Formats: sequence, structure tokens, C-alpha cells
Amino acid sequence: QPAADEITSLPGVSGSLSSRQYSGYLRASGTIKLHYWFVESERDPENDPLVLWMNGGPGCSSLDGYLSELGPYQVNDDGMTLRANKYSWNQVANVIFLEAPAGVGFSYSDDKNYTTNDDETAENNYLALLDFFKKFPNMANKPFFITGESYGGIYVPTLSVRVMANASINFKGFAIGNGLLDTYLNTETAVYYAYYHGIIGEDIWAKLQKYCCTNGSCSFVTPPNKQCSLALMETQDFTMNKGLNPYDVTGDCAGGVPSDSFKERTRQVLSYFFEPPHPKQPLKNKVSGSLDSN
Amino acid sequence: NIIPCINTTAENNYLNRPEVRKALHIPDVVPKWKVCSVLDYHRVYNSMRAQFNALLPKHRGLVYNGDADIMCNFLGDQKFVASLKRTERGERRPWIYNQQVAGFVKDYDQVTFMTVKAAGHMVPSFKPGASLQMITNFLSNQP
Repeated sequence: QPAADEITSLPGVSGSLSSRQYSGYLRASGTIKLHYWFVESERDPENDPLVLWMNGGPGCSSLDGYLSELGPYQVNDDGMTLRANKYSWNQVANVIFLEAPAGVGFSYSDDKNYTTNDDETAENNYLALLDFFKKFPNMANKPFFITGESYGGIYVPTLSVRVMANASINFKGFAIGNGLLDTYLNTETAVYYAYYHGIIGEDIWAKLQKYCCTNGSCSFVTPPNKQCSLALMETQDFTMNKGLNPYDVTGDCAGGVPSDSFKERTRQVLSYFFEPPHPKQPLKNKVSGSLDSN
Repeated sequence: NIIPCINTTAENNYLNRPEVRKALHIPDVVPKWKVCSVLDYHRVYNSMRAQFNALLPKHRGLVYNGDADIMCNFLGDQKFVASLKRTERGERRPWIYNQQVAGFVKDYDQVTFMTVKAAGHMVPSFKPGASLQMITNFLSNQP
């Protein structure tokens, strides 16, 4: 293990850490350096499996996964002290939290070029993983699982197919929580979810049925007409723009109903998860048989 | 912060303390930590169907959903897993944690879909005990 990366003490934790932890950088392509925080298993680090965890976004930090979801410590409201999480996943596994892509959290690139996409992200995550195994050769042969959440629904499978092709990695499987796996299905089912959870009422549902559905078959992703498109926009307005917490529809929205300027900023996030409710535009000036018409 | 309705103030304050950065070996050239950064990120894929089809013959998969989330709602992921047309392994059934129904499971050949009852998007935050049970069973290839 890299002694330079070992965390010898963690501010806000009194006493020794519950297991060995490491924090540092993994090399990816070019000048990209991805930050990792690795926690050994509290049970049996030599025999327990290795799990990689990635939060989504895209653009959100996996340290949120460590400090508020499944890591061994969580931050108290004072922002100064930590409390032990007795349900941390490193009760049963060695866990790597990887901040990716570059530009997220503490990960960075010397050239400050933070333009990227799904494939580049997967490739850089793969290269960083190879660097991890160089740093931690004792982890290289363990049963290995790739896990993540949200936009991790893209990160996890795209990285997994690369890892699968490397026979030297003992890759066993993958797990995805509330993952974006298919934008078409995510968009279509959100309408049903909103209706059956009482978020939209009978008035909008009646419009959706009238304008988007034929003989019980509905088209909520590619609206067939403008009225359907408007009903879908009303639906999206109820679910995303009224102050409902879209991550927990039965709970509160921290800070109350967000301001209009905040909602405007969150539109970018929504654009990754949902197809826009734009009606199919009929072709004008149809030209049959010519290559140009394609 | 571009995440609506989630308060990350405590994490933000903690990770930007100089002594925490030092403990984590973060160099001075690295800017302040933010929970989410606005990147110039381009989505390439609309679906992970091809990746799942490549992975599942040899590797195990678990798709789980807190059922109170509408950003990535459980119906969409349930339909996605069903659409892979893997062989079904039994009926949809409840799963139990602490003698209570913790959600519902549908097993297929090499892949399991499960819900976590009354959990939001970040399942390990909302239902920590149930999620630890879930991942423990998955890692050890138990039902």
C-alpha cells in the first residue's frame, strides 16, 4: 500500500480510525488525476471483496457517497466532527470512492480541460482503476464489484464492459442504485409515477390520455401533437418546478421551495435524465427518392 | 450546488477545512470542493441495454431502486431489467429486513431487480440497515 496516501488521522474523529484508509490520486489519460478515498474492510480486509463506488450527476462527487451514504463516517451538522456509520459498506468489503470525471470534487487535470463524455469518462475511470491496482497490488486478485448510483447507471456499465475485457481483474459483478439506465423508459414511466403517486391530478391525466394515447397505448416520450406536448410540460412542471423533492417525493425539500434562478440551474441536470417533451415535427417539402432528403 | 432539495452544507464545510484537505493529501492547486461541478459533459448513450447484454452472460448484476424517487423512478428500471428478456427465476416477492417488508424483488438469470420501500434516490442514506443487508447478500451471491 502507498504509505504516502495513508490517512493517519481524520479531523473530527476522536481516536483511531475504524480501519485503514487511503486518499490520493490515480493517473488517467493525459494530465488527468482522479482523486480516490479507499477504506479497508473493518471485518477482514484480506478476504473481503473489493467494491468501487461512484456517485452520478454527471459531475457529482463520490465523497458524498462516503460522507452521507455508505462510508464509515458521516459529517455532523457542525461541519467539523464526524460520527461512525454502523451500516457502512466497509463492514463487509474494501471500498473505493472515486471522484470522476476530472473537474469533479478534488479530481483535476493540469490542462484544466473539463469537456468530456460517457466514453472518455469510462476510459479514464478504467485507467485510474489500473493505477489503483498498481498502488494496491494486494487488492488486485480480490473479487471485484463495480457499484454506483444515479448517473452511475451510465458510469457503472460502461466501465464494467472495459473491466470485463481484462482477464487479470477478478471482476464478479455490478450493482446500480436508482440508476439512469434508459432515458426513454425513465421519461415515459415518470408520467405514470407522477399520476399514481398523486402528484398530477385527474385534469392533466385526462389531457394526457386524450392527446397522447390511442387505444390504451400512450406516447409520452415522442408526443404525437402539440396538445400532448403541452400536457407533458404541465406534468414536468408539477414534478420538477413546484418545489417537490424529486429525489424523495414523500419527504421535504431542504431549504423549502427553490427559487426560480435555482430551478433554472437545475434544468441542466434534468436534461441528462429526461427526454424533452417536444412533438415530432412533420417534414416540410418532402422530396422522395433523393439522397439529400435523408 | 446544482442538486435541488439536498442540503450538503456540512459536507462542504468539512471537506474545505484546511486540516481535512491536508489529511486527505489534496494539493494546494486543487480548487475548493463542491458536491457537484458543472462540467461540459456530453451524454453519448440513451440506454445501457447493449452493455447489460454484454455483461450478464458472465457477470452478476443488481439493479435496486428506492421507490420514493422520481429522478430515476423504479418503474423505469423495472421495465428496463424486464426488457432484457433474461430467464425469470421465480415470482416477484417481498424481501425482509428487521422482520418488516423492506421492498420487493424479482430475480432473473444473472440479474436481480429490487425495490427499497420508502427510500429516496440515495438508498444507503434513507435505509442504511436494509441497504447493507442488500449489498452483503449480493456480494456473497445470496438471495
